Order: sequence, then structure tokens, then C-alpha cells
Amino acid sequence: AEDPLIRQVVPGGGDDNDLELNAEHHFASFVRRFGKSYRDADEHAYRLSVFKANLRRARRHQLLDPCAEHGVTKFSDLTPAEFRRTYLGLRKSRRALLRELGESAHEAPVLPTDG
Amino acid sequence: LPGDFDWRDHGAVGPVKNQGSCGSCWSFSASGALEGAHFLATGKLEVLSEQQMVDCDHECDPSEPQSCDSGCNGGLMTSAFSYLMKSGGLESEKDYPYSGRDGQCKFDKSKIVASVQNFSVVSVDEDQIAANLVKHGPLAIGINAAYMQTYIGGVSCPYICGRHLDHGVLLVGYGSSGFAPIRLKEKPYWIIKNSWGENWGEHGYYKICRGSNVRNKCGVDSMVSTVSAIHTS
Repeated sequence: AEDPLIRQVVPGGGDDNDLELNAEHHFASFVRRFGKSYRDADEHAYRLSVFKANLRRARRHQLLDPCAEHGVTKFSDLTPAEFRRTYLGLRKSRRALLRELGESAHEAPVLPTDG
Repeated sequence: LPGDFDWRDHGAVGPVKNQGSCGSCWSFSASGALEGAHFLATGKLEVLSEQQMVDCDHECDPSEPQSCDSGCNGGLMTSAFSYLMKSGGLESEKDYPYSGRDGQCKFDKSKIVASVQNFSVVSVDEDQIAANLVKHGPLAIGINAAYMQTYIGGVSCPYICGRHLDHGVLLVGYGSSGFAPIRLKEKPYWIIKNSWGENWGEHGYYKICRGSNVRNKCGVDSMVSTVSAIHTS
């Protein structure tokens, strides 16, 4: 029933409450599914708060990226900073990249693409 | 150029791997590109070692000498190719298995199974990227991974995505018709092999849109490198 060409991409409506209510259930299922364990109750509570933030983030991503499916993944108990620090590792500044592309030593020759 | 192409259908792509809690994506991207190039050169798919690069590759970017390959703390695929040209090549995964931790270099030159002949940086042009993919095998690329933390499946095509590159992955193919319901049309996409295990994304793979009106989405076209292998026995 929703107009497929116009979608709300900012928070609003009653979905936030539903998300909060279901978050603990989703978190328990997440912990079971990915075999997560936390050292104590404080850590568990902190990870639950991060998980809730990531549910909201996944929903934002879903609105901004409607062709894909976004939701709970094995990284849902990590803050974006923890995620970057632990799982991403491309060391490259934009400046160096542009300089490198400007160098000809390793530039691939142009290939024909027609026919 | 073919309308659709996928190196997985031609046997040039190994199993999905898992880098664990270690920022070694760059080594998985580099090893995947060399696995493909070695397949093209020899007709044989060898699963290659990332741990060798994690432990032994400390090559620095010539344009930025303070930026050096540094195991779980990150690296760069083109620097890894430079290291591989200097060191002679890569051992197999079996001989130098992945531990997901920085360790002492235990490289044994007598166990090299794949060697780099040359490598190149491909221009920021989607046709050239596709042509190099088809001609030379899977390509090592950089991407902005902001949307990948929550990705489950489908063709990712965010309205807004930064182009700051922070993750190294492997481009293995492209398709012409991923359905994009919001835009009510078929949407072409790149097929990307990631290194976060099979239980992430579409069995370890990510699809991101391509095409003239969405080019360089999440910086996907801006750091592409191709490698060629020499035959070793």
C-alpha cells in the first residue's frame, strides 16, 4: 500500500517502541545463534544496549538502502568503532590513493570494451 | 563484454574464508586475486596463505612511507603484491595456515605455490574494471564498508554512502539484473567476495549496484588492482 517512490527515511511513528520491546528477545536469539558469551552481567547489559543501537542502525540502513536486506548479523553487538577496529584493515589515505592513480608505473593499459 | 560474468562459474574462486577478529582483509583480497590469476596461468586452483602476508609482509606504500602493511593492524593490496614480487610468492593455506593473529614470519621459499608476474592499478571506469575482470581474473578492490555491518542480502545500493575506503575485498563478477523494487527496474551489480565467513551476507558474498547513474557507489570503483601470475610447479 506504500508509495514505492517516496519513503520516509527519518525517525518517526510508533516503530521505535516496538523495536525496544522486541530487542531483548532478538538479543537472546542473537546470542544463541552466534554462540556469544559475555564475561559478566555488566558486559551483557552493555552489549544489549549496543545491540539495540544496531537494530535502529539496521533500520536506518534499510530505509537508505531499500534494494538490500539489512538486519541482525554476527556483528550486531559491536559499536561501529569496534567493528572498524576489529574487522576492517585497509590502510589508505585518499591523498595517497590519488597520488598512486596518478603514477603510471602500475597503471593497467586500456582494454577494448566494445563488441 | 558479456552481460553477466562470474568467476565462480569458471572455477577461479576458492572457498569463502574468515579473517576472524583481525584487520587482515587486505591479505585476503590480495590472496584471492592471486588465486584467480594463478588459476588462469595454470588451470589449477590453489588455496593460498594469508598468514604469510600477515606475518612477513611489512612493505610500505611508496607514496606514503609511513603507511606499511602491518598484519592485523591493516595493509594495502598493492603493497602486498610488491612484497610478493620481492619474496617470490605465496605458500599454500595448508602449508602456512591462518591463525588470525600477528606472528613471527615462518615463510619457507621452497614451499611457494603461486608467484606474481606483475600487477596494475585499473582506472576508475566501470567498463575498464569489467574488462580487466574478464581478462585477468578476480580483482582486489577497496570499499567503504559502512553498510556491510548490517548487510544480510540483496543488491546494496544506498542513497548515501561515503567513498572513504576502509575494507579490502575481491571483485569476482557482475550481473545485469538484480531487481531494485524501489526504483522499479532491474539493476546491474558487482559480485564481491568478502572474508567474514559463510554466515555473513549471501553465503559470504556481497552485491553492490553499478552502472552509469550510480557509479563508484561506496568507492567501489576507486581502488581496483589486477595481478597476473607466473606458473610454478
